Amino acid sequence: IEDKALDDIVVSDLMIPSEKVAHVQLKNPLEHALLVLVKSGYSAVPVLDPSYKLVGAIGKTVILNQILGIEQFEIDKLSTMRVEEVMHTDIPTLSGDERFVDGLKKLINHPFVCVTDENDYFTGILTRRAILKAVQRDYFR
Amino acid sequence: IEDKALDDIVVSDLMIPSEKVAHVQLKNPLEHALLVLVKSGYSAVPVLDPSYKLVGAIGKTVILNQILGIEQFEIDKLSTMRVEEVMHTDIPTLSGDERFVDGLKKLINHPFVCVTDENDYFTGILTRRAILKAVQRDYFR
Ligand SMILES: Nc1ncnc2c1ncn2[C@@H]1O[C@@H]2COP(=O)(O)O[C@H]3[C@@H](O)[C@H](n4cnc5c(N)ncnc54)O[C@@H]3COP(=O)(O)O[C@H]2[C@H]1O
Ligand SMILES: Nc1ncnc2c1ncn2[C@@H]1O[C@@H]2COP(=O)(O)O[C@H]3[C@@H](O)[C@H](n4cnc5c(N)ncnc54)O[C@@H]3COP(=O)(O)O[C@H]2[C@H]1O
Repeated sequence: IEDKALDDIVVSDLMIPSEKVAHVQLKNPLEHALLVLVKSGYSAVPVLDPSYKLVGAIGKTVILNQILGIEQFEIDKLSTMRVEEVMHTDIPTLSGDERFVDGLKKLINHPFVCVTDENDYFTGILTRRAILKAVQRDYFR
Repeated sequence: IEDKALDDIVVSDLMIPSEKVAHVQLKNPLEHALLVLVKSGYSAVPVLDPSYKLVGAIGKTVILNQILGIEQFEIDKLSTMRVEEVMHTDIPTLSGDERFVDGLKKLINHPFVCVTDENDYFTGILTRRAILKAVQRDYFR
């Protein structure tokens, strides 16, 4: 893709493939999700169901909002609540054959967007970093 | 800036001014910093000293790393530790008169970059969202 003009780049050229993406499962307790997020350092990650279909995304803020009680942090909620109870389900997606400009549009308001195939199976993520690197390459072509 | 070509745009055209940026102070306890981050929803915010000079940045991950004990979350550290003990100090900065492409380069690896004046006073932040919106405007010009 080094020599491709922006118009010739498609989402699958820039995406991080699913095997390299940290994710959590629908039924995981919040404690597990928070550990994955803290250990990886990521702000948010995709949520998959057991058959590897995309069902949503979850981040640190929504988990912390759950345990932020009136007096102080109510830590025991972490083991009693599950990812599916708090995850975001209304998330944008892309398909691998969409154009660069379609990816750019969706990343304006989202740090990453999940890529799925025609049967809703999770195939990877497109990140703002990948888009910015392609823009920089194009700027200096 | 609607009609400006990317080459004519400078950092101050796109930045969020300091009065609209959530930030914390050097001496704040970690508990205060975590509340600001959770209430605002931001992943990380700038850290300023009492004279409004930029001294670093702090995010949710580094605070959570501090309270993640061997057995479980050690919440009492939140009130005994201060921002200055855990914040990142090696952060990139920009000045308001730098060009669009200088901002683009620094945002490839950082979700936002702080903007300072010649005396190191904090004047605002440049975000990836602002860069992506400018790229989209330019794409359709
Ligand atoms: N371990 C690491 N090594 C190097 N740089 C790191 C890093 N963790 C974060 N960064 C940098 O910080 C940016 C923001 O990360 P954040 O976790 O908030 O937001 C991330 C995260 O929520 C998600 N993400 C990225 N890579 C991921 C992966 N392999 N698995 C799961 N989620 C990922 O996509 C968002 C945007 O990623 P993007 O690369 O554009 O932007 C990343 C990247 O530039
Ligand atoms: N309250 C809100 N309303 C609407 N959209 C929201 C939002 N909070 C977050 N977003 C969206 O999510 C992106 C990532 O936010 P994050 O908090 O991880 O990362 C943010 C945050 O750490 C920091 N940031 C942005 N605006 C800020 C502000 N006013 N004060 C302090 N920090 C800010 O800059 C990073 C990149 O911001 P950017 O706008 O490029 O990208 C934002 C924006 O597109």
